[in-house]
Amino acid sequence: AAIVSQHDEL
Amino acid sequence: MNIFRFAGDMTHLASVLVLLLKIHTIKSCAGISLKTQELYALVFATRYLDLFTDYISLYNTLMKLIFLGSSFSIVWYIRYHKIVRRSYDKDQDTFRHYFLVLPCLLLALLINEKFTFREVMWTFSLYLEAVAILPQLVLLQRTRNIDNLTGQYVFLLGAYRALYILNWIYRYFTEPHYVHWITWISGLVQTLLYADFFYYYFQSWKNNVKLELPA
Repeated sequence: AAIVSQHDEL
Repeated sequence: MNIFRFAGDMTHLASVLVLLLKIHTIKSCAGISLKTQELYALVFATRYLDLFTDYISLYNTLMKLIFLGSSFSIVWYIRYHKIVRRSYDKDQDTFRHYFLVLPCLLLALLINEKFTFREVMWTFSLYLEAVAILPQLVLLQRTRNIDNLTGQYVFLLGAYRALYILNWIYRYFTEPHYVHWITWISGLVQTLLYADFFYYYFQSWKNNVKLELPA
């Protein structure tokens, strides 16, 4: 989950 | 999405538009580092590998496409456009790509959240973005006359990074489990690289004189 939430940024 | 993140993205978008305006309308890339632009193209190409596999939002997808498209077209203009390329300061823009790319690749292989191809590439793009402005800053220092658009371009890029830091602080306090050391540290390093530029930018603004960086 940590990695997915990080990838919502550009 | 919070206001800092959105303002950061819009500032980033504005920086790209300012640069495209200079290149497309004035047909000049004087003072712009091709090395930095190529590094940004590599940053977006390695970061947005998830473009077609993970859908986050329409906003997210559109912005990714804009940053990919604009970075590659800027590189194309400076390299191949028959008028624009004449204004490129080739002899001054001598920074070597691999001095930045290789250490970032090694660091991404060593320090990452998960050892998968996509995650290492994502991490590599974060490290590379942090230092990709260096050839541009070196070129600014060598260029006697920094025109307004070039100065604004670099200022907007720096402002975008500063707003992202505010975004992380906001998210840290409002979202559970929002901890991303790699993103934060590389983002902080990236923002600190602009400190010197910001100082001289505000000085020139305050005193109403032309921006010039000391040698």
